[in-house]
Amino acid sequence: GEESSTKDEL
Amino acid sequence: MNIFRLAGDMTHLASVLVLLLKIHTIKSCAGVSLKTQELYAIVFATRYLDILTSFVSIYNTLMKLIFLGSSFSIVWYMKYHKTVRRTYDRDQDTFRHWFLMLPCLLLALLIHEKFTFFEVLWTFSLYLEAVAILPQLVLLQRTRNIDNLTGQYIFLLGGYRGFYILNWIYRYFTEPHYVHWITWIAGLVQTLLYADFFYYYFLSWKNNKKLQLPA
Repeated sequence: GEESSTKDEL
Repeated sequence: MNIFRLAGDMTHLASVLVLLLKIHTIKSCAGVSLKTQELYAIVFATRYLDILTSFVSIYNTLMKLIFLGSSFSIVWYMKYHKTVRRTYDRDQDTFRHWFLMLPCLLLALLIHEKFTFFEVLWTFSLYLEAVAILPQLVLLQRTRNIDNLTGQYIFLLGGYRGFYILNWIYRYFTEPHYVHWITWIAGLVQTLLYADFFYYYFLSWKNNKKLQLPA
């Protein structure tokens, strides 16, 4: 899958 | 979502609400640095540019709206509210915060994960958030004392970043490929900036006396 991101963090 | 991140977001939410409540209730912003508040408004504006394009969750979007709304409201109160603006000590809050933004922008143009408009601005917001508290800490050094609401505000802000560091550690051990040095280093620098403040805050709390920061 696509690499994890911190964009789901505020 | 893990408990550390939730605790961090709630602490962050509490910090902005404590400040907004203080300013709204006592109609005063004495001891608060407008420069820091302006920097935070810019941090959120550049961090949440994707609020309309990428949907993560209701919680995520709701919190983004709250942070954007509260930070811009605080700036509005301090700059334009007829009563509050008079309590802003502008001659003490003289940190040239635009000089903070330029290095952060240059650094974001140099060090980022992807060279796209959104990613560079998002990285800029990370670097800027790390240093955004500086004008506030300088103002506190100048005014030599701190009322407990401003102290709580800074304490909660530092706590939010501390929880986020625990969140990153947790995610590093539980999620494969979760490696984001830029986020981690910026967050660590930011938390270290608060460390000395925490030390004096704890001392004042332990000795149960007014918080006096060294000159």
